[in-house]
Amino acid sequence: ANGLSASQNQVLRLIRSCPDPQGISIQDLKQRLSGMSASVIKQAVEFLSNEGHIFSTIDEDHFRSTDND
Amino acid sequence: GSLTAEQQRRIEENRQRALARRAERLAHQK
Repeated sequence: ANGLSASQNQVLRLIRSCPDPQGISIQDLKQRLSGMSASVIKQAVEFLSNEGHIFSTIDEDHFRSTDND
Repeated sequence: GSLTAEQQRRIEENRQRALARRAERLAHQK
């Protein structure tokens, strides 16, 4: 209903749930979404970033959500 | 550990950019 695919929603939910100020790493996303391929995760992260749902923090491997605070 | 002032500044900058992008995308959807 929010215009996101199932995998994009899963990735976004996980990023939103991370309380750390530097956000969650791609590595952590891969570990926690073990049923999802690395390329699908990467594509979802790219899409969510382009749409302004998430942004990179201390480097290009850590992400936080724009709407969790 | 905790973030440096520089890291916090960078994060806030990226957050503002992402919020602007989000607002732009929502405006285009209407």
